[in-house]
Amino acid sequence: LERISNNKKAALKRLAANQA
Amino acid sequence: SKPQGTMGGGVGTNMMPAAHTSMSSTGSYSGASMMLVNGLSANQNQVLSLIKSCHEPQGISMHDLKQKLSSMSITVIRQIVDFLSNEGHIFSTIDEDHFRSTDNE
Repeated sequence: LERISNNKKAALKRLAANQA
Repeated sequence: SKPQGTMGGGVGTNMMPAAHTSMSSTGSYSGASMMLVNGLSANQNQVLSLIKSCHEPQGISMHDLKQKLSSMSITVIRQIVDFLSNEGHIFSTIDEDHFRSTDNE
């Protein structure tokens, strides 16, 4: 589903932001 | 009228109470209940590893989490899930009750 992949992208962004 | 209480010589110099205290110098925990490992509490790590261990496309459901984490209340689990989601460790899939981990590649 598109929603899942969008949510995953958003989560990966948050993760990257938090780890920076 | 036998004299008693002289077992073992009674001097007691072999007892070294200091040997016991060295045990506490092991971990890096500060003794707080949070017990941080990689920035997460023990509870948070438990939830995260459960979510990681699920490889369904739709992820693990809130219901499954509650069943596997019977020691935690649904409120606590929801708080942890919200936190992990904010941190980017997990994300919701088909609805707000199903979660997958971002770092289980």
